[in-house]
Amino acid sequence: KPNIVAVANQKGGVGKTTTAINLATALSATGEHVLLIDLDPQGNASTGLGVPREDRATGTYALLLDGASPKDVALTSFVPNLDVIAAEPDLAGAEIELVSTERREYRLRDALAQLGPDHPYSFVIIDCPPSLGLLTLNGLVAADSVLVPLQCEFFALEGISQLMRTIERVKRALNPALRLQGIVLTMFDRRNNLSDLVAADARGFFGTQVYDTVIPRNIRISESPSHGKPVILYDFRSPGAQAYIRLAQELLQRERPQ
Amino acid sequence: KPNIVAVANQKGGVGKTTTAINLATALSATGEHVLLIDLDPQGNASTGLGVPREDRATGTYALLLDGASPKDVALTSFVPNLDVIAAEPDLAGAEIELVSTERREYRLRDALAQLGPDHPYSFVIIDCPPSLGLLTLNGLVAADSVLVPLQCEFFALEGISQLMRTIERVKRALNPALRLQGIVLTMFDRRNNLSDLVAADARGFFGTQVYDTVIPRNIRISESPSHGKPVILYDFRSPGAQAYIRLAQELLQRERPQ
Ligand SMILES: Nc1ncnc2c1ncn2[C@@H]1O[C@H](COP(=O)(O)OP(=O)(O)OP(=O)(O)O)[C@@H](O)[C@H]1O
Ligand SMILES: Nc1ncnc2c1ncn2[C@@H]1O[C@H](COP(=O)(O)OP(=O)(O)OP(=O)(O)O)[C@@H](O)[C@H]1O
Ligand SMILES: [Mg+2]
Ligand SMILES: [Mg+2]
Repeated sequence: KPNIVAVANQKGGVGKTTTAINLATALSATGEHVLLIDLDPQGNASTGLGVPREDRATGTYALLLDGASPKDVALTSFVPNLDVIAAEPDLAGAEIELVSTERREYRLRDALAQLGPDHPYSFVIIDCPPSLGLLTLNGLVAADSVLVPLQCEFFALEGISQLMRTIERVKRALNPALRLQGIVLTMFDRRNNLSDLVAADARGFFGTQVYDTVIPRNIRISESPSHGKPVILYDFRSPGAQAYIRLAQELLQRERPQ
Repeated sequence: KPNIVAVANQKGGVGKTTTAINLATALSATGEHVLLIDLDPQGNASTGLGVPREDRATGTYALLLDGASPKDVALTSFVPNLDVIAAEPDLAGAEIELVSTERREYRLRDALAQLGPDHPYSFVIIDCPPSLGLLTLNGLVAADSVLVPLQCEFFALEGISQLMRTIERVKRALNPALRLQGIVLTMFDRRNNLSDLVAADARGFFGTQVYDTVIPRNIRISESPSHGKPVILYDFRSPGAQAYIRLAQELLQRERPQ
């Protein structure tokens, strides 16, 4: 059974998509077979992995509402060992449609249960939209754990408690096995005291649940989506790419302690 | 009748809340009476204007789902001429509750229609969440115009066409008077080519609908929410505060050409 990780945070622009794309790429570079699911109607993860618009006819919406199986809709990306389920335009209407659908919070979980015994994936990474609505709930119910990117800014820190309450609620009512995989500090800016304050606050409150690896603010990261590539492929030696490579190694150590 | 402006963009973290708070403050500093409505369950606009958690018992949720009038729930902020309708915790459940509510897209518009003839406001500014769901739709249906903060990043530029399509759809089906108020470039970083590329692309495509005023990336802006103050009050002489003061002046020129 694959290790299913939802990358979630209702605060916008904290680095969810950047983390999902680059963690998935770094894991696949170590030989793991990874499936990335774009659960955000914006389709940024699909773009960041270079999936052309015309290839997004069926994907996550078909999985959630048409009963498609992952095999039917997964695309091979140009990154070896990494497949993608893209976000098609219909996904924008899914939140409202799901409200009156049977097992509305379990649709993604039920779809992934169809993976069957002969699939190649050791990890499934889910990129969630910036909300705590039915799409993100589907991600949290389908997942074994939640990876939370935490931007080193005040508004982002303020929102963490709301997210933790939601994770607890999902664990109690919908997915008892759900756990916090970890918190990753993102867009850390050495020149800005605020970054240090947020990092200290987060470590003080969450302790070792905060990853040692910190993702620095790095221009090469923000440039890479316009080239349709993860930063690891766009500029391997950049501080941003190297941080995501370390993050993947730290995640593997946490998930499979030697 | 007040000029109702929705600050919206489904892309997360582009500066919607920062723009709503600081534009509202700058407008009130010119003598305009302003009402700011926090339509985002995250409650960042409420925090950024220093509204304590204990004062958020009733607000936007009561407006949308309990039939409260703006007068019942508006709070006086510590900024002269600026009142706030805060986001209470219940707002997090509003998106799902609205789906089966009568006139679900018109709830905010109907509530603001109760302002009556003797209210003091010349502007109402609505801070929208990072999605195109029923909360943002309520903002777009209630508004006369939409102000779109555009972060100078690739993913943000990619999402603009989806937002424009939604504005057109709302205009056709729900609010024929809705127009694009303008596009404001945010977090512009002089050291980063990407900012210039995004700015050139946006001006090429949208022409004069893009504001001349550009909001620079400025550390004082990201520090100000932790002090519960708009940057204009936190550090009046900073480049960020001065940019928002210019933005308010440019908005007044566009709305009331001499
Ligand atoms: N470490 C970093 N350094 C510099 N830029 C970054 C970094 N991480 C992300 N970015 C940029 O910041 C913006 C926000 O990141 P991203 O889109 O990944 O966040 P998100 O949480 O997925 O946003 P949303 O809430 O809209 O889904 C993007 O333009 C991205 O390229
Ligand atoms: N010009 C700027 N310079 C530096 N930091 C900024 C600037 N504008 C906004 N910020 C910071 O960037 C982060 C994102 O801004 P903000 O929260 O206003 O965006 P938003 O679009 O409202 O986000 P959301 O999609 O979550 O509602 C915040 O931490 C804010 O303090
Ligand atoms: Mg994203
Ligand atoms: Mg906001």
